Amino acid sequence: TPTCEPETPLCCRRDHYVDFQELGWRDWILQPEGYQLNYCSGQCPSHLAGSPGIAASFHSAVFSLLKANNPWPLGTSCCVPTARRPLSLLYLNRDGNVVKTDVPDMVVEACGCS
Amino acid sequence: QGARSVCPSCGGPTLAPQAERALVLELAKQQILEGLHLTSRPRITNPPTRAALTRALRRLQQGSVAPKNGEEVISFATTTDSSTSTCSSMLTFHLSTPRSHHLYHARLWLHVLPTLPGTLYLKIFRWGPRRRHRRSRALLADHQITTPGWHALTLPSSGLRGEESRVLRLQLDCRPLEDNSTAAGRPRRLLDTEANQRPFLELKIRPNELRAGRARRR
Repeated sequence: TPTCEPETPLCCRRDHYVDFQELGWRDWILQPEGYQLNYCSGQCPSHLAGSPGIAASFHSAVFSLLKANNPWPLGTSCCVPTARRPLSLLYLNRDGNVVKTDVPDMVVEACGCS
Repeated sequence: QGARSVCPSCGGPTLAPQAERALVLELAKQQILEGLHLTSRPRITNPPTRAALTRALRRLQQGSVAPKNGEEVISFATTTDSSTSTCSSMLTFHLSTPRSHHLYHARLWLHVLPTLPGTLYLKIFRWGPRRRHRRSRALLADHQITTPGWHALTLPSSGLRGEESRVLRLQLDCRPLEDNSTAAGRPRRLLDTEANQRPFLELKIRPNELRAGRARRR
């Protein structure tokens, strides 16, 4: 997935690094120091609908051409996450115990058109 | 609202950078709290010292992986009333295992002082909740310790489950097998239960299979 440039109109991944110090949460989240809060944004014209965010193969290229030449768009398509990974956190809970856990699907790695 | 450029997604005016940053930080807070199943950030009343934390994490670092969908918890003994005897102590832990999870691995980490005179015979009891002004205690495990330093003593996870109370009391009853410490007059302390060498529990919990399975079927 292309990372969004300021003027990128098409579906892309917008990256934001959040430092827990900036949230004032470094006193209870011990590790890591921050994480990537990425999200997907941009337009999904009909010829991109259903594309996995990268020209995966010859098939998807032909499929895109067919869609682009199809006068009847198949409904709207949205820019959504297509790959996400967990975030490992080490934090103090309300009892002062140290908890280590993996939060699933926390970091968006790739975006694509639904 | 920055009137200069247009949002590539919705065509509306884009947010000013500061407004977008504030929105991202708010989103991050919501996302972290949701991911940890918390409604608000925890208010820590008595955090462990950095040194105790570092020592405990260093012990657990070797090869420990947070269980899938589960959690690994380190709980420091918050109060110990080391009685006058050589090494018997009452350790109190505050645990809040979510109802939908169950405990499947438990170890008690103890630091034995170099004053250890030979082999130490250690019994670990769990104190039940007070009923009619009486407390019952159940033997959890017994171990023999022959060297000073840190020891990880396995406890039966079944013995630590149950009970509505969030407070777990463990009593350590131990005696040196060759008790020559009294020969030298006053009995010496053998277990280190203060400050940075405080005993701690290492627990692993994961979602209840039964409930998770039922949820999956549904």
